Amino acid sequence: TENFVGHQVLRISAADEAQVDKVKDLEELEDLQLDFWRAPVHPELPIDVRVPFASLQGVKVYLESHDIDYSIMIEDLQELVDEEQLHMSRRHF
Amino acid sequence: MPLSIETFNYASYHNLDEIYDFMDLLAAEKPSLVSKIQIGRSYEGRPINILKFSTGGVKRPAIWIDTGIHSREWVTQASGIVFAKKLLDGYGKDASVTSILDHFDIFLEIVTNPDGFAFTHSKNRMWRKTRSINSGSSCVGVDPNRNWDAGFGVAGSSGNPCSETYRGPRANSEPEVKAIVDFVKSHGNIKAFVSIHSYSQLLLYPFGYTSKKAADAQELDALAKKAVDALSSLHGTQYKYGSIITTIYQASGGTIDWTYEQGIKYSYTFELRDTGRYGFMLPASQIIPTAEETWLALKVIMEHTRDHPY
Repeated sequence: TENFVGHQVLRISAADEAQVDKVKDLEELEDLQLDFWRAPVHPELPIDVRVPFASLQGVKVYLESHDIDYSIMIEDLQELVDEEQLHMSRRHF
Repeated sequence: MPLSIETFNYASYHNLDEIYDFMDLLAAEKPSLVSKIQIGRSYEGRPINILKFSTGGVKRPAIWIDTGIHSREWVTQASGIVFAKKLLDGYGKDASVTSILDHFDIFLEIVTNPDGFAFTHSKNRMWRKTRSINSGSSCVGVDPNRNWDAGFGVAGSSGNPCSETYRGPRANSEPEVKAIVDFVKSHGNIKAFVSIHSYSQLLLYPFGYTSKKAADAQELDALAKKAVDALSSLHGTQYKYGSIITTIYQASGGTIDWTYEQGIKYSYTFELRDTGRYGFMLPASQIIPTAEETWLALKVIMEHTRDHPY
């Protein structure tokens, strides 16, 4: 089973089309293994992306170097997955 | 404790076997109202089951509701289970449900992507697509909401098998999609089609693949407003509504574009909670409130369909 230790979900707020395009450039880099929960479309809509631990530092540096605002929507994804599993198993008793 | 409709835990997530067992329980509870129909088999050979709620008649006009086409959006399948229980309990007690079921059949597909859903429980909680093998690629799966024959292949989907919005090699290539296509075509009298996703709190209507306005856009918009007003009346959950392409983005090969082009006027997609705290990792504690509020919106759409025959 895949685990998501260290994965974070970032909420990116692109200020304009140019910044949306910058995020789209990230989407093309398959080896970053990014999983867009909400795709980069236009500035009015937030962009949510799951970032594996190995890519986290690089992605954050990239966003900051292009002055693209982001926040951490989910600090530790594996924690949520574990909670979910615990809740489901507890249901059996 | 033997599982029963009353002991089943509606406030928890369940795996595929438990949901399929639940469907059998439901059909056994009230066989005069509920039956389980297998409409096909998934890529990996799992049965694709739907529930039929009917009080009689032949080829009655019908309403279709599906959840879980994107397998990781667990709150949708969980909500589908709650909707099934509401239909079972509501007939004969809830005036609106009774009136709808006296005139319409209701088809409810709770696990629309069984292979993907099983995979989220066994191997990868983040899995969204089907589990079909893409020849020539190491990447698996097709986005089942890009695989329909409506604007298939135009901008708004990907031709890259490794993309989460990969459209597939051709329209209806996915057995999970083809099963619904065949069912809708063979039934021929479905009047409303609601496909439920999460997240971002939206109620959407066609089109997604083109900026062309739907012929019934005005009516669909007014009905969407009424539905989201009903939804937010329960817990204050705020929804936006509009056509797919104007509200979010261009998306081609989508379910409700195809159903609308089949002549099913009341074609809607929901994006359930939330707007960006948990995304589709919504805690189980929010299953019931999410399902309850969504049910109010669904009833508005079903009542409108009942009152506006076409």
